[in-house]
Amino acid sequence: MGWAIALHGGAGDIPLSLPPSSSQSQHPALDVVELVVRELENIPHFNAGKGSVLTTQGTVEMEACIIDGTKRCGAVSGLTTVVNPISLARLVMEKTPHIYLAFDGAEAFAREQGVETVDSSHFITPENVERLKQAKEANRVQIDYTQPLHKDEKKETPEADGDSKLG
Amino acid sequence: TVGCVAVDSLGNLASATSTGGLVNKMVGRIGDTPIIGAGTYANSLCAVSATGKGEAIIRGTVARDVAAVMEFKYVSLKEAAAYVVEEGTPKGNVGLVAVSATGEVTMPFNTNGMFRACATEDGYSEIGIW
Repeated sequence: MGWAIALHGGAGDIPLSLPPSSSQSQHPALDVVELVVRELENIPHFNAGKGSVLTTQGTVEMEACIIDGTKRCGAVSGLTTVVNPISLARLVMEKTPHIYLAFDGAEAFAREQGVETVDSSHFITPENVERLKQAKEANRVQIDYTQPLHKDEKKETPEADGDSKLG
Repeated sequence: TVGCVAVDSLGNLASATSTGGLVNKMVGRIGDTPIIGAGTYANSLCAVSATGKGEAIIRGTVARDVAAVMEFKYVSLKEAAAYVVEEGTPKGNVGLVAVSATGEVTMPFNTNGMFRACATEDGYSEIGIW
């Protein structure tokens, strides 16, 4: 028998029609997508926020973007200390006349807006240090869930157009 | 990469995507996530959040293409997203989640797996990896 997993949220006489207040929190779609992505950024197993994969220099450079159906949007890149990049992207959308801030400018805007920032080491996990080591050994740039090279697999020479075939 | 798309009971659409990028990427490399129309897009028809190999998603303007195929070919979100993922991008590089203003949900991918989950007001929900 292979792996199996099951989970429950409690048993009992749960009313069929949960009060609307608990099933619908009345948040607009923009709040919902921001709140969900914030949760995922805080889970180290996902490649965003804490648990972001590492650059070739072993550093973290995070990016995020938010947009709504009226095409109001905000984007940030090159963040190294902001705990929730998606919330900074939303501040770019709501507090600036621009769409996209990057690197030093985005970091300065984060401090100006008072969003939570921490030392870059907060985002680095042992798993991602190992992933970077594997990628360097294989000489490739790869998506976070790429399997390590088997011992008989040859090293990869990155294609000129930047597209690693094993990426 | 993580992303979320939502349509609320008033029909408002939104999309959000966040990422650390690619393992072993060059310092200063920008991927698809913050590029409007590549990894993240929304308009009055749908909201899209993509994941995968950023360079392929940027070249394919994936998120905008889903909305454009809906808009100009008058097809459903599911058909538009399937077309873009199967025909418009290289195999093994792209996955996306999307919702339409009418509450349709689709989560196609051409990689061997994509962490995904969805739920709709009429009670449908799905969680998947492969």
